[in-house]
Amino acid sequence: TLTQKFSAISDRLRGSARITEADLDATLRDMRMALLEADVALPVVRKLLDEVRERGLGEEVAKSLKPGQLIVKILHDVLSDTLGGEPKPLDLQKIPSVILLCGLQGAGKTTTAGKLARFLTQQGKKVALTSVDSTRPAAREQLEILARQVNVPYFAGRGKRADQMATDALNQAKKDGIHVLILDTAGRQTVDDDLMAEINKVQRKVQASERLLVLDSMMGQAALEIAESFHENVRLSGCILTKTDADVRGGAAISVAQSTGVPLRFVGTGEKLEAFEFFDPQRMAGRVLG
Amino acid sequence: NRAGEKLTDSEWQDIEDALIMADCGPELSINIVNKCKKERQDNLHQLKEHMLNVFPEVKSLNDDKKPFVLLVVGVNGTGKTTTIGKLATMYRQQGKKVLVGAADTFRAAAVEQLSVWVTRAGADIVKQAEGSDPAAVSFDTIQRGISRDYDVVIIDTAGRVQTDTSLMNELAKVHRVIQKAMPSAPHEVWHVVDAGTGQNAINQVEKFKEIAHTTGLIVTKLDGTAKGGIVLQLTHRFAIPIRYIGVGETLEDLLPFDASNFVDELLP
Ligand SMILES: Nc1nc2c(ncn2[C@@H]2O[C@H](COP(=O)(O)OP(=O)(O)OP(=O)(O)O)[C@@H](O)[C@H]2O)c(=O)[nH]1
Ligand SMILES: Nc1nc2c(ncn2[C@@H]2O[C@H](COP(=O)(O)OP(=O)(O)OP(=O)(O)O)[C@@H](O)[C@H]2O)c(=O)[nH]1
Ligand SMILES: [Mg+2]
Ligand SMILES: [Mg+2]
Repeated sequence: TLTQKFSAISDRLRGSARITEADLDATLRDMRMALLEADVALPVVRKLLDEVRERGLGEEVAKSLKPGQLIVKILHDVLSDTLGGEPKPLDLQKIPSVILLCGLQGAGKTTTAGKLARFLTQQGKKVALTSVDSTRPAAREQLEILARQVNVPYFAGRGKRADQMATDALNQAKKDGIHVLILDTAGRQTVDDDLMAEINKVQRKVQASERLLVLDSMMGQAALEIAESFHENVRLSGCILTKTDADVRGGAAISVAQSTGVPLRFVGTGEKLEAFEFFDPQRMAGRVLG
Repeated sequence: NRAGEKLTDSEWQDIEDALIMADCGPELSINIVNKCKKERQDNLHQLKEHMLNVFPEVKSLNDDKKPFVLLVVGVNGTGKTTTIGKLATMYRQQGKKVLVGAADTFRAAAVEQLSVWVTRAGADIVKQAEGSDPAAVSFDTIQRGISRDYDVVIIDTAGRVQTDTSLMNELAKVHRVIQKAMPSAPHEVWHVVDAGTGQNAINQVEKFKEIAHTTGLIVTKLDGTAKGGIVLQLTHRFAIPIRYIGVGETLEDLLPFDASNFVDELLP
């Protein structure tokens, strides 16, 4: 783990009164390996380590009696700075507000829609769920079941295309005085131009105040391209990481945050609808560091 | 002829970067590049040969029993249910009689989803009430598979993370009960892995192999950005054969694994 590697790094630098550039570069190489093992994307690792190197050559380290420990602390700080501070609350000022969920196939969007519905209902909001997924067998049934479980209405948006269904569901939400409409969409690959155009069109039609990327926390290097692509397409306002209960290092979170600046808002910590928490940047930085 | 030309240092760096960005893992990527350079296998063709040597001789499929019983496992959302639809279709096209057991008795609309695929594939399904014991469904499915003369029986299981002890115990029980129904079964246990998975795939495959005695891998979603380089590490460590790859969401989107094509895709 990074913590084990860090004690090795600290040991190597201990006793050296001044840290040389050679020491620093050797340390950065160890950190590079550790971050890649934690699934942080390569271009992001390079940027993070440039930052660590710059601070590592600075005054503070030059004067420090324990440069090794300080370098490690610098990396921790760079990681938690990247992950941002306390997540801000969802933007739900408009009535009805739309939360659009998007992401790759199997990431956990439908389950997360149910979790969000439960979370917001507990805050006293009047919530409704809708799905515009016409591809996956029993996708809409799946969300309907979750809607019943959390006691919120499910709107079956009429229309042939996803954007038509979304618009129809939004009109129903307006009629019924719904405060928040959670919009579940079909999984899609970023290389599929038609499907990326589809989600872009859905967003233009419903003008969701929250556009959240649902991302499987065990994703590897591809998380970088995925985040950039979805961000380019719907201008993401946030990201929800799922399946963190699989004990993942979660480097994908760092890749998303560093490359797009999209804030991480929530994490899914299990299959049950209660398994849903606010994103904790300190805790995530700790996971990545092992 | 590019493949035969000696690679420059900058080209080697591009290759190492490409392997890392394909999820081959930093250690394996660096080792492959260094080993090739050291042994003077320093053109693209030789590099590919070196990478192909990671893949062991493909063992023949253990599918000569009747019915051939296949257990499908993996973490949540990797594509197990959809893949079973594709496999059922493939076996039906070979003129085989296929029975599928809906042993995911937990997730919302899991049985409905599988039923649609089974109908599309022209296969038959065994299902029980929601919340019933997956082991009981598996047992019933195999019994019916034997008594009604099916050629292939495929068991769909719920997604589960390898860190969930009670769900891994449930899977161990499913495996035991399948053996009770038919001593030689399951004849194949295929672990479905999402091509976009990072280093966690190693722990996943390791734990599932311990519990469910995995005999094959299926890598899905190779139609996306992810190159599935994690497969190189999985093969290197566990030598479990990769049987098929998923390249889309329809019934035709299943291909036999081709190591040479796979390696080509990993390189820049
Ligand atoms: N362990 C765990 N499983 C999760 C979590 N979130 C979702 N899942 C599971 O992941 C699987 C996929 O979830 P879905 O909600 O169907 O995913 P999706 O993104 O809607 O999938 P598509 O609509 O096909 O793109 C299901 O088995 C869920 O129960 C989580 O936080 N932890
Ligand atoms: N693009 C692409 N999508 C796929 C592929 N295989 C499966 N999917 C999609 O991935 C999503 C999840 O597939 P499922 O078959 O529900 O996955 P699962 O492993 O059974 O999920 P759980 O039972 O919830 O654990 C669905 O939207 C599928 O259509 C593939 O090869 N390519
Ligand atoms: Mg869904
Ligand atoms: Mg399934």
